[in-house]
Amino acid sequence: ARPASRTERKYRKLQSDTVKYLAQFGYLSGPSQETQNLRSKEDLVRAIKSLQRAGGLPETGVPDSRTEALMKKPRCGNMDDFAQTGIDHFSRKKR
Amino acid sequence: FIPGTSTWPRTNLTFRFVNYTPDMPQAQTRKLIVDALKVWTVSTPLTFTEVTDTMADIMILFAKKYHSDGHPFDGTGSVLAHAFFPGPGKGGDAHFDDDENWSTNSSGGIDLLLVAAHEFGHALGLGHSEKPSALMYPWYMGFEGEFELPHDDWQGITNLYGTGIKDRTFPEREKGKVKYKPNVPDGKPVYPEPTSPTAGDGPPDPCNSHIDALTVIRTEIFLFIGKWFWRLGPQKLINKPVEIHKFWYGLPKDLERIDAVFERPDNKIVFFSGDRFWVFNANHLLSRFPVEGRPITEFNIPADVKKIDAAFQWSYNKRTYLVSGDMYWKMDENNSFVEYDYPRDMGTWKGVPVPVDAAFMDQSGTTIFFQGLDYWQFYDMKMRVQRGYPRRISHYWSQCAENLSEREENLA
Repeated sequence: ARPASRTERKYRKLQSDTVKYLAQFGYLSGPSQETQNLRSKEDLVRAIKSLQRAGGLPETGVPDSRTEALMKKPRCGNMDDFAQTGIDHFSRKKR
Repeated sequence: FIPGTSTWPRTNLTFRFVNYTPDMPQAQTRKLIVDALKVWTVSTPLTFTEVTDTMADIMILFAKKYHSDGHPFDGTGSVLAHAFFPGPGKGGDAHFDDDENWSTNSSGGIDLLLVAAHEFGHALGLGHSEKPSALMYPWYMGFEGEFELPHDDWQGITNLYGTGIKDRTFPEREKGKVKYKPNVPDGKPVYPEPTSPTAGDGPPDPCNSHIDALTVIRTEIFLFIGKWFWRLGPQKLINKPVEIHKFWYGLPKDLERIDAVFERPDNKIVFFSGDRFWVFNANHLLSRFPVEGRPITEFNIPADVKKIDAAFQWSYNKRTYLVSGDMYWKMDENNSFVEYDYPRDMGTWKGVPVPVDAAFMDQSGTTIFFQGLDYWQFYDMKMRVQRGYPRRISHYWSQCAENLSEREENLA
């Protein structure tokens, strides 16, 4: 197999750091919090959007440079209690 | 604003400095901390008194990396501090990362007053706010000039404790009596305390005793209480107890109990008691393994951990977890070391009470936690205990349930 390029490796690390950050601060719940695995890509996109919304960033759903910068910003170590409720509050529901 | 999980049942609270940061003179740290507390007293009935004993509601600690809780700090930057919601033990405590450059303003480092005021918000029962202008916003924003409590935070705190109307009456402080019950699901049934489970030196009643440790070894459940253990088949029928020393050859004779046990994938069995561990091949201690055991620090468990409460394999990822108090560690795939980034807080396992007595994965792959005379079945996919728990352990062991119904019939 072709070895992963530097860009690919950097992207994979960013994705793993993002999952860790999202789990640590309450944006991802369930087993992903412990295993750092995801049940679906949708979960990750939803969690990233929720983080971006909380950080006042455009909701792209991908760990872009602004999100990366937000994750490096100094902050409190407690979980963001609104992270999960925010998802339900903002997502569209079928009548 | 978002309320946290608990509040204090009174408004006259105490605080204590455990230590100070070397970044500034102690007097300055004291002044900043007191000012940070004062932020929450404006138009609220809250008062804070400094005490020097260990019973203070809010303990203020400066620490680096691991500091005896499930939230180790991460060096300079990123996480600056954390605080626990009101409650006994660590509840209300505020911890500050001493790898940060603590300062008196936002331009020359991290402003201790701002961070402390935010953390005390948690210590009083407030969660993070989504409003960037709020003090309880999770990210550090810095501030210049004279600080005043933003409206969102004022609404939050007065929602929890009311405004500063002094004729409000609050219950007198009673030691150790708070609303908060960590991780204990609502509606926990109240059972009478077991009556002398150990009669003299004889085996205790496994249906009515606190479990020290249990695990599945080659399809059989091994249940440890004091100096005794029981082997249970798939039907969970409790049979005759055996003294630990008469079966597990090589454990020290003066060992009073097994705290935790698990079987490794290579079929070796690891026992924990106090801050030592032993590895067995079948029922014999590994050759050349010291009889006095090895220190648990060999797994990279911090030296201040004096006991492992439980060890269990989690069916979701087939990894072994060690639990001590409100902290837990995940072991690496070889079960040789605990992984980087641990300990973590037991709050991750929602609804599991701390400290647990024992935990294990049963033959069906379900993770079960035990505390006192109760047990909790865990819902892996939702990372919380199953609804309908806790249940009494006597309902878990078939024999106990039968004995219980017989007893009930006799009583009737």
